[in-house]
Amino acid sequence: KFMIISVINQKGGVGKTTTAVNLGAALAEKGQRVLIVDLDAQHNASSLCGTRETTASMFDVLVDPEEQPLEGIVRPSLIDNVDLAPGHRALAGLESALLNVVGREMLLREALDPVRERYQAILIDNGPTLGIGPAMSLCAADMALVPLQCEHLALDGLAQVLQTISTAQRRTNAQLQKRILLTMLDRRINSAKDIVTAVQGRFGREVCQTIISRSSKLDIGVGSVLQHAPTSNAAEDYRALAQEMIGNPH
Amino acid sequence: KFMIISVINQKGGVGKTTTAVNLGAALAEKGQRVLIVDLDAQHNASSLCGTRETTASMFDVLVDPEEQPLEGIVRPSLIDNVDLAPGHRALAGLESALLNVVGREMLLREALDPVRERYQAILIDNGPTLGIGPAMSLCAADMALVPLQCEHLALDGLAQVLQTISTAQRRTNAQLQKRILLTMLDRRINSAKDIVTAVQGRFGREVCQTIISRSSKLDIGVGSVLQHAPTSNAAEDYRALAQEMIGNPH
Ligand SMILES: Nc1ncnc2c1ncn2[C@@H]1O[C@H](COP(=O)(O)OP(=O)(O)OP(=O)(O)O)[C@@H](O)[C@H]1O
Ligand SMILES: Nc1ncnc2c1ncn2[C@@H]1O[C@H](COP(=O)(O)OP(=O)(O)OP(=O)(O)O)[C@@H](O)[C@H]1O
Ligand SMILES: [Mg+2]
Ligand SMILES: [Mg+2]
Repeated sequence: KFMIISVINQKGGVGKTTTAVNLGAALAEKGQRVLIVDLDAQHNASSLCGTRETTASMFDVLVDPEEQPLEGIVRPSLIDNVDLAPGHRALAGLESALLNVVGREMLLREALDPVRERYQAILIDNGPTLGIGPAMSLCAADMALVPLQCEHLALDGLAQVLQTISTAQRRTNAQLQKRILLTMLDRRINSAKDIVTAVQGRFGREVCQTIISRSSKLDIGVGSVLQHAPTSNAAEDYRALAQEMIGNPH
Repeated sequence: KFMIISVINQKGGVGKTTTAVNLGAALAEKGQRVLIVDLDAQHNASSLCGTRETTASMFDVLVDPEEQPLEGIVRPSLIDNVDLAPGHRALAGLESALLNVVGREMLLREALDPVRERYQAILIDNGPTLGIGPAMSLCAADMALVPLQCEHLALDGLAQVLQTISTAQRRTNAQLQKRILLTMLDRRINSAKDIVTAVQGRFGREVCQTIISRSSKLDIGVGSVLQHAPTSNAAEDYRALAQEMIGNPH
């Protein structure tokens, strides 16, 4: 029932943050206690949760856990039953800060251990890189959720993120599952529908049944679509995804 | 007349690569000889130019210029009169490879010197980071072109990229100009039009007069929109942008 989900894709602007926040909100609406972990130096998830840039962040938790345990930075977000462990621009320096740390992929998993009891779902928002942050999140997660835009350039990067996931499965997390989530689908565009068909054909059950359609309701500054447009198709899309995640035994 | 343009924004998926390639194609259509420099580890610009992942790339040129001069990796693209200096996933390690190099921001400027005579325009495509790659491109450029999506999360990162540009102006390139390019505008969405008005109001003449509208014609796997849909609005948008760049004395 408990699940840690790493939202991952090095391609920019494919809906990672939008998915982390709105899937989190939908899981919370279904009664789960949810934690969003913001590993992105651009900390968009934190902004969506209503948190301005903080002093202490996930950077400190990962680089100096003795000094800054996770519990010290977790706070409620503006979304009911969703807590946030905020990101910070310092995360841009995570790679060099941890250059000489043995087994550094394990640091996030270790940091999350003390809080596992408190939540039914932990969602990790990664930035558009395949560096140590995403590597840590794959080591910590039960599932890698790969948002995939229905566009040509998006397919370019898919092979690389799948390879990253498979490396994590081999070296740091044999239990890691993966799902591809088709996002930003505009059904009026034929090439987009072709991409959906091709991806479903190629990846079968590893593609989420839920598809997130393109919707202006998801262009939000603060909060979730469940708050801003609770009866919209976009809200329903993320509720369906939450149901799929819950119903999905692993 | 000669111009080096750094296409920069750390936010993912805002149209940097689409702009670098299609603005380059439009300048070439107007008779310029154009070079696209791909500094992104995900090398999408190279893919759009028809180049599969290469062995020698901008990584080698920047890290070992004695061994790999720029001229050795420049090749024609699938776009008439547009050459390409390809990217490579190795660029993800640029920061650590150059950790101890004094004045490393200058490396791209130095690498471009020998080829300046050959082109009227050099366009640098940056990845979604604000690391050493973008810093180098700002040091080398005459103009920083910031594609800005007409969406809330896009505004979040704007302050940071503007700060990065202003730091470059202070420390590495006093001549650097900047322009904001509104991209992916969907005029049916009211919040998008509000963002356009707000950005134009706040930044005045630093906002390009040309706005790139959202168009499915720009979802391309290989080549430019001038090749794929030469009479489309999207093609006209990028021709107008090229005209604005050419007519824009600096
Ligand atoms: N289904 C959708 N329909 C319409 N707009 C969307 C949708 N999903 C996300 N967006 C918008 O698209 C933009 C990019 O989404 P988002 O920031 O979530 O992507 P990301 O993968 O986290 O980006 P980055 O790589 O920069 O972290 C945002 O402005 C967001 O509001
Ligand atoms: N004006 C537009 N209308 C519709 N689609 C667009 C437009 N501009 C870009 N796109 C599409 O949006 C996606 C993101 O664009 P692009 O890859 O150029 O952004 P980027 O800023 O370079 O992303 P990254 O941060 O990952 O490098 C691509 O699939 C591209 O084809
Ligand atoms: Mg994000
Ligand atoms: Mg790009």
